[in-house]
Amino acid sequence: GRKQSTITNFFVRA
Amino acid sequence: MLELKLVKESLFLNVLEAILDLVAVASVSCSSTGLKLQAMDAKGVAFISLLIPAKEFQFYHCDKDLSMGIAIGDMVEAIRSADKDGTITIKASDENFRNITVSIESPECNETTSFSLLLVTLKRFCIPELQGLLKKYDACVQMPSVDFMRICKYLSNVDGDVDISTIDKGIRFFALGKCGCLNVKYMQPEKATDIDISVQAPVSLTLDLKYMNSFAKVSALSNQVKLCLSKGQPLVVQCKIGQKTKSRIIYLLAPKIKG
Repeated sequence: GRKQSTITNFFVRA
Repeated sequence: MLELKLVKESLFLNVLEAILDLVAVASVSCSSTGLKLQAMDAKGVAFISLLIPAKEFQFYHCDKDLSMGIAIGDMVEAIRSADKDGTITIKASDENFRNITVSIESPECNETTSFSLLLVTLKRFCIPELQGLLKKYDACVQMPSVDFMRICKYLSNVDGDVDISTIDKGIRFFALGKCGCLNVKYMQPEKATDIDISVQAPVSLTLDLKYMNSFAKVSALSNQVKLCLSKGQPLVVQCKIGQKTKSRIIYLLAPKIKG
């Protein structure tokens, strides 16, 4: 299976 | 102080309407050059960035950079009831920076309704310069938004995920659901000038279909849409808003990855 990643996996929270 | 004025039928409001099925609150930054809206859906899967230059508004004045969390769902709800030719003015003052005032004036200018909307606290995100991000992508597809909408409509018949992959001289959309599968090949034609598919490296992304349908809704506001894909990176969907404007909207959609 695949799991949903999130935008924060790619971009750091300020 | 910030003051901006727009007519109810403006593209800005149509765009806000169109993104409401993904987000209800947004971080809005204003400077003398224009307005920038950023928002993420509740699950953190989709990110929206909207840029509207100052000159696109009927009136725009911002003498100090401002950043505010706005419940755009509540704002649009209030504006929906206004007359379609009404004028909307949004004001924020430095003295009381806990709310914004939205005033709606009737076309005959004989009736004005004002409401005060409390600002909300939002966590802000640091997104790298998007134009730089787009240059690094493995594949980009520029296509008429009607094509994109039609493909998303086909895909919506299958409930599940969509795989977007590069193929020779084109891209392929493949959806597999409980009731079967759907396959769309979209190729670079020899003569069309409004389609441009460029592939630097093969790439395949698995994405949640329901977000694609939300993106398709916004692309209805533009003639052209651009999809950018890169291995293991969020899908980028970009479109200009309207025909002769420099307003643009960018979506990022996080892919599904091997768990």
